[in-house]
Amino acid sequence: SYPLHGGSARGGDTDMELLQKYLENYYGLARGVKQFVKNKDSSPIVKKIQEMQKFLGLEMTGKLDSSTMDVMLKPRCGVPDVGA
Amino acid sequence: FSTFPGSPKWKENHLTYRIVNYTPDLPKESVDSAIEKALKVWEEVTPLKFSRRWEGEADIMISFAAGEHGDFIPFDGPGLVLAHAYAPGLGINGDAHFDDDEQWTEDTTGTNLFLVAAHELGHSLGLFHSAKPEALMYPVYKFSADLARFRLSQDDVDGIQSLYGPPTASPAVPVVPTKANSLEPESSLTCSPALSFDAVSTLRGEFLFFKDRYFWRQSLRTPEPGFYLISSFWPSLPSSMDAAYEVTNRDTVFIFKGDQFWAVRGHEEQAGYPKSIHTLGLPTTVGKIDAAVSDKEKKKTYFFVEDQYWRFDEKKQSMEPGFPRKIAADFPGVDSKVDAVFEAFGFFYFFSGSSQLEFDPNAKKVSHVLKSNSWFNC
Repeated sequence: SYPLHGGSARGGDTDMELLQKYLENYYGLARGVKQFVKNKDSSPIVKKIQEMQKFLGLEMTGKLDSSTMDVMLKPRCGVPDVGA
Repeated sequence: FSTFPGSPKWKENHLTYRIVNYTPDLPKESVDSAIEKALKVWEEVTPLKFSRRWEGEADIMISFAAGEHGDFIPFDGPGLVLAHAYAPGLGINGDAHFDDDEQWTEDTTGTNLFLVAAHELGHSLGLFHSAKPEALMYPVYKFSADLARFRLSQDDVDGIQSLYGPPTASPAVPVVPTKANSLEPESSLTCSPALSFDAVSTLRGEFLFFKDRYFWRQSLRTPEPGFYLISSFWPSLPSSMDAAYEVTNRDTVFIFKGDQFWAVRGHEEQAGYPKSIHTLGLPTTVGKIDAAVSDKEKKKTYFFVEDQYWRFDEKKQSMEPGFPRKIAADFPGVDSKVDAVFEAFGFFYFFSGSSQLEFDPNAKKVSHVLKSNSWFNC
């Protein structure tokens, strides 16, 4: 089983919080550590965004663009996409 | 495709499952049927066999729950996470949990239980997510899936067979040994746009299309149908039959020709048949029926004769008063003589000559017009 704490954004979560939860839940992003390093393409979260975009067949912009947001809001299975 | 880290898999090919509880969204029979169909998806392409447990521990425990449900991975209310499942192993491993804050449905108006269960059971067998959007194991749910044409993608088949290998030879319904169990139809016949059928029926999640002395047997998981002599499965059944239908909660298919009908369970012909169709309550003025279908939800069976139909109550085992009624009155758009009919995924499929009408009983209208052999993937 995988430590998926609290599945999804509910009311009030900002897009970035939703993104952080999504990457933590499904792409093994380290939990809770402040991830946002402004404008650094090498930041761990940009790498994780690109990993998610690659897996889900999206353009690998490394940014939280609208098509990435759309997919993140779609119903899905709670099992992660990449294994620890 | 991918497998869980370390590629855990079941050591045995014969696995047990138990439906621990039910969602209030669907009748129990619908949940049972969706889970059976979902297991059959994987059974068809592996040596795996599943048998149901009604109490105690089973390899795969299937349950519905909302929010926190004892595995430290709470569900999140309606939407987003629909379900999750665990890799093969002891205890919670192998189990599948469904979020009961979702609206579980048999069709695609809500979250289709069969589709999600087939995906989650893929996890229970050891598959992880696939990056191919067309794969069943792709993580994001596809509402638009066309249930009538559901089938595993090659990626799903490659994934599960990387763990368990291909199926052994035996078919789901044992074949009575004859010299030619499976025939090769004249290839132009199966995909002929003019193809029509004498009768059609479901049978344990598969579809049977009867014509003259033969029948096609289509599973949702294999692209091509099998083609067999009727007599190779059921020696005493007639050829060129008039109608056939399955009563799923009796695991029985009834076959009609003239004023008689037979009953089979799998490949076993039931004793005491043929019986007269008039024992069902059809008037003696009716010499034969054209088509019949049994609605497993409503537990009603419909007998179609020319432009009229009768309705039979499976619980009371008697024909209902107030019939016959005009077919066109209650099935708007079904105007021509019905050759055959079956029910699948909440729709009625009426066959007339080379045409097939998909009828939505909720909307009470024809939702698609198809070729009769559209199920054969020509």
